[in-house]
Amino acid sequence: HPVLADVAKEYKRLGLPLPPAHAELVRIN
Amino acid sequence: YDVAYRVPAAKSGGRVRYWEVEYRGVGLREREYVEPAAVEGAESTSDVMRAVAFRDGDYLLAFAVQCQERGRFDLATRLYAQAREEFGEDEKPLTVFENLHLIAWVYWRKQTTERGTDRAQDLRRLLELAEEDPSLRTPSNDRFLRRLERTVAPRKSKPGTVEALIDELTEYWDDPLGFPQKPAERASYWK
Repeated sequence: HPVLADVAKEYKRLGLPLPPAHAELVRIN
Repeated sequence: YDVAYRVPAAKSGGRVRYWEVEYRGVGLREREYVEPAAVEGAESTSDVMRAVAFRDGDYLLAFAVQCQERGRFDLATRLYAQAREEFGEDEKPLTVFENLHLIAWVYWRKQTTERGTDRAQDLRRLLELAEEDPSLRTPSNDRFLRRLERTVAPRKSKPGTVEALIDELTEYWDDPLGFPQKPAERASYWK
Protein backbone atom coordinates (compact mmCIF):
# COMPACT_ATOMS: atom_id res chain seq x y z
CA HIS A 1 0.00 0.00 0.00
CA PRO A 2 1.19 3.56 -0.64
CA VAL A 3 2.76 5.55 2.19
CA LEU A 4 0.51 8.20 3.69
CA ALA A 5 2.70 11.07 2.45
CA ASP A 6 2.02 9.95 -1.15
CA VAL A 7 -1.69 9.58 -0.44
CA ALA A 8 -1.67 13.13 0.94
CA LYS A 9 0.06 14.39 -2.21
CA GLU A 10 -2.62 12.77 -4.37
CA TYR A 11 -5.40 14.07 -2.11
CA LYS A 12 -4.16 17.63 -2.64
CA ARG A 13 -3.62 17.15 -6.37
CA LEU A 14 -7.26 16.09 -6.67
CA GLY A 15 -8.30 19.41 -5.12
CA LEU A 16 -9.78 17.89 -1.97
CA PRO A 17 -10.03 20.31 0.98
CA LEU A 18 -7.95 20.61 4.14
CA PRO A 19 -9.06 22.32 7.35
CA PRO A 20 -7.78 25.88 7.92
CA ALA A 21 -4.15 25.88 9.13
CA HIS A 22 -5.09 27.46 12.49
CA ALA A 23 -7.96 25.04 13.18
CA GLU A 24 -7.71 22.97 16.32
CA LEU A 25 -8.92 19.39 16.56
CA VAL A 26 -11.55 18.95 19.29
CA ARG A 27 -14.04 16.38 20.48
CA ILE A 28 -17.71 17.26 20.84
CA ASN A 29 -19.77 15.37 23.37
CA TYR B 1 -17.93 11.96 20.98
CA ASP B 2 -17.55 13.36 17.46
CA VAL B 3 -14.38 15.00 16.30
CA ALA B 4 -14.33 18.38 14.59
CA TYR B 5 -12.02 21.27 13.74
CA ARG B 6 -12.57 24.36 15.84
CA VAL B 7 -11.79 27.55 13.95
CA PRO B 8 -11.42 30.63 16.16
CA ALA B 9 -13.48 33.71 15.33
CA ALA B 10 -11.77 35.94 12.77
CA LYS B 11 -12.40 39.04 14.91
CA SER B 12 -13.52 39.67 18.47
CA GLY B 13 -17.23 39.07 18.84
CA GLY B 14 -17.18 36.83 15.78
CA ARG B 15 -18.42 33.29 15.73
CA VAL B 16 -16.28 30.26 16.49
CA ARG B 17 -16.95 27.72 13.76
CA TYR B 18 -16.72 23.95 13.74
CA TRP B 19 -16.01 21.81 10.71
CA GLU B 20 -16.18 18.06 10.54
CA VAL B 21 -15.16 15.56 7.91
CA GLU B 22 -18.18 14.86 5.71
CA TYR B 23 -19.59 11.34 5.48
CA ARG B 24 -17.47 9.17 3.17
CA GLY B 25 -14.67 11.74 3.40
CA VAL B 26 -16.10 13.98 0.69
CA GLY B 27 -14.91 17.32 2.01
CA LEU B 28 -15.71 19.23 5.18
CA ARG B 29 -19.10 20.17 6.52
CA GLU B 30 -19.89 22.90 9.00
CA ARG B 31 -21.41 21.72 12.24
CA GLU B 32 -23.98 24.15 13.56
CA TYR B 33 -25.30 24.78 17.07
CA VAL B 34 -22.32 23.52 19.04
CA GLU B 35 -22.65 23.96 22.78
CA PRO B 36 -19.22 25.29 23.94
CA ALA B 37 -19.47 23.31 27.20
CA ALA B 38 -19.67 20.09 25.19
CA VAL B 39 -16.30 20.70 23.52
CA GLU B 40 -13.17 19.00 24.83
CA GLY B 41 -9.58 18.75 23.71
CA ALA B 42 -8.42 16.04 21.32
CA GLU B 43 -4.74 15.83 22.21
CA SER B 44 -4.91 12.12 22.90
CA THR B 45 -4.64 9.85 19.87
CA SER B 46 -6.55 7.03 21.56
CA ASP B 47 -9.43 9.36 22.51
CA VAL B 48 -9.78 10.41 18.88
CA MET B 49 -9.54 6.81 17.66
CA ARG B 50 -12.36 5.85 20.03
CA ALA B 51 -14.49 8.71 18.68
CA VAL B 52 -14.10 7.53 15.07
CA ALA B 53 -14.40 3.80 15.78
CA PHE B 54 -17.56 3.38 13.69
CA ARG B 55 -16.61 5.58 10.74
CA ASP B 56 -16.30 4.26 7.20
CA GLY B 57 -12.96 3.77 5.44
CA ASP B 58 -13.30 6.82 3.20
CA TYR B 59 -13.95 9.10 6.18
CA LEU B 60 -10.90 7.64 7.94
CA LEU B 61 -8.72 8.04 4.85
CA ALA B 62 -9.60 11.71 4.35
CA PHE B 63 -9.18 12.41 8.05
CA ALA B 64 -5.80 10.60 8.05
CA VAL B 65 -4.55 12.85 5.25
CA GLN B 66 -5.75 15.99 7.03
CA CYS B 67 -4.00 14.94 10.26
CA GLN B 68 -0.84 14.15 8.31
CA GLU B 69 -0.90 17.62 6.73
CA ARG B 70 -1.50 19.28 10.09
CA GLY B 71 1.38 17.49 11.83
CA ARG B 72 -0.60 14.95 13.87
CA PHE B 73 1.57 12.14 12.51
CA ASP B 74 0.85 9.53 15.17
CA LEU B 75 -2.91 9.99 14.81
CA ALA B 76 -2.60 10.06 11.00
CA THR B 77 -0.78 6.73 10.97
CA ARG B 78 -3.41 5.09 13.18
CA LEU B 79 -6.27 6.48 11.08
CA TYR B 80 -4.64 5.32 7.86
CA ALA B 81 -4.19 1.79 9.23
CA GLN B 82 -7.84 1.76 10.34
CA ALA B 83 -8.96 2.99 6.90
CA ARG B 84 -7.07 0.18 5.15
CA GLU B 85 -8.61 -2.33 7.52
CA GLU B 86 -12.08 -1.05 6.65
CA PHE B 87 -11.32 -1.18 2.92
CA GLY B 88 -10.06 -4.74 3.31
CA GLU B 89 -13.47 -5.81 4.55
CA ASP B 90 -15.16 -4.77 1.30
CA GLU B 91 -16.32 -7.59 -0.94
CA LYS B 92 -14.13 -6.35 -3.78
CA PRO B 93 -11.47 -4.21 -2.09
CA LEU B 94 -10.27 -1.22 -4.10
CA THR B 95 -6.77 0.17 -3.81
CA VAL B 96 -6.18 3.23 -1.63
CA PHE B 97 -5.83 5.42 -4.72
CA GLU B 98 -9.02 4.02 -6.25
CA ASN B 99 -10.85 4.89 -3.05
CA LEU B 100 -9.32 8.36 -3.13
CA HIS B 101 -10.49 8.86 -6.72
CA LEU B 102 -14.02 7.87 -5.74
CA ILE B 103 -13.92 10.36 -2.87
CA ALA B 104 -12.78 13.07 -5.31
CA TRP B 105 -15.49 12.10 -7.80
CA VAL B 106 -18.27 12.42 -5.22
CA TYR B 107 -16.73 15.62 -3.81
CA TRP B 108 -16.55 17.41 -7.18
CA ARG B 109 -19.94 16.11 -8.21
CA LYS B 110 -21.40 17.46 -4.96
CA GLN B 111 -19.79 20.85 -5.63
CA THR B 112 -22.02 21.29 -8.70
CA THR B 113 -25.05 21.80 -6.46
CA GLU B 114 -23.34 23.93 -3.81
CA ARG B 115 -24.09 27.64 -3.99
CA GLY B 116 -21.60 29.96 -5.64
CA THR B 117 -19.28 27.30 -7.05
CA ASP B 118 -17.70 27.37 -10.48
CA ARG B 119 -19.36 24.51 -12.36
CA ALA B 120 -16.89 24.79 -15.25
CA GLN B 121 -14.12 24.00 -12.78
CA ASP B 122 -16.13 21.11 -11.31
CA LEU B 123 -16.56 19.75 -14.82
CA ARG B 124 -12.83 20.04 -15.57
CA ARG B 125 -12.00 18.14 -12.38
CA LEU B 126 -14.54 15.41 -13.12
CA LEU B 127 -13.37 15.02 -16.73
CA GLU B 128 -9.75 14.73 -15.57
CA LEU B 129 -10.71 12.12 -13.00
CA ALA B 130 -12.66 10.07 -15.52
CA GLU B 131 -9.72 10.31 -17.93
CA GLU B 132 -7.23 9.09 -15.33
CA ASP B 133 -9.38 6.39 -13.77
CA PRO B 134 -11.42 4.47 -16.35
CA SER B 135 -13.35 2.67 -13.58
CA LEU B 136 -15.21 5.99 -13.15
CA ARG B 137 -16.55 5.82 -16.73
CA THR B 138 -19.80 4.15 -15.76
CA PRO B 139 -22.88 4.84 -17.90
CA SER B 140 -24.47 6.90 -15.15
CA ASN B 141 -21.29 8.95 -14.56
CA ASP B 142 -20.99 9.54 -18.31
CA ARG B 143 -24.60 10.73 -18.41
CA PHE B 144 -23.85 13.10 -15.55
CA LEU B 145 -20.83 14.52 -17.40
CA ARG B 146 -22.86 15.10 -20.59
CA ARG B 147 -25.55 16.93 -18.59
CA LEU B 148 -22.99 19.04 -16.79
CA GLU B 149 -21.37 19.95 -20.11
CA ARG B 150 -24.74 21.20 -21.34
CA THR B 151 -25.26 23.13 -18.10
CA VAL B 152 -22.00 25.07 -18.42
CA ALA B 153 -22.20 25.52 -22.21
CA PRO B 154 -22.91 29.11 -23.33
CA ARG B 155 -26.63 29.73 -23.22
CA LYS B 156 -28.44 30.29 -26.46
CA SER B 157 -31.94 30.78 -25.08
CA LYS B 158 -33.59 34.15 -25.69
CA PRO B 159 -34.78 36.06 -22.60
CA GLY B 160 -38.44 35.53 -21.89
CA THR B 161 -38.69 32.19 -23.65
CA VAL B 162 -39.52 28.89 -21.98
CA GLU B 163 -35.97 27.76 -22.78
CA ALA B 164 -34.54 30.73 -20.85
CA LEU B 165 -36.75 29.89 -17.85
CA ILE B 166 -35.47 26.33 -17.92
CA ASP B 167 -31.85 27.54 -18.13
CA GLU B 168 -32.41 29.76 -15.08
CA LEU B 169 -33.61 26.78 -13.07
CA THR B 170 -29.99 25.63 -12.87
CA GLU B 171 -29.48 28.44 -10.31
CA TYR B 172 -32.53 27.51 -8.27
CA TRP B 173 -31.74 26.92 -4.62
CA ASP B 174 -33.84 25.81 -1.69
CA ASP B 175 -32.55 25.59 1.86
CA PRO B 176 -32.52 21.94 2.88
CA LEU B 177 -33.35 22.97 6.44
CA GLY B 178 -36.25 25.13 5.31
CA PHE B 179 -34.80 28.50 6.30
CA PRO B 180 -36.00 31.39 4.16
CA GLN B 181 -33.68 32.26 1.32
CA LYS B 182 -33.16 35.29 -0.86
CA PRO B 183 -36.17 35.69 -3.18
CA ALA B 184 -33.85 35.66 -6.21
CA GLU B 185 -32.81 32.11 -5.46
CA ARG B 186 -36.35 30.86 -5.95
CA ALA B 187 -37.51 33.31 -8.62
CA SER B 188 -36.78 30.94 -11.49
CA TYR B 189 -39.05 28.34 -9.97
CA TRP B 190 -42.01 30.69 -9.48
CA LYS B 191 -41.62 32.14 -12.96
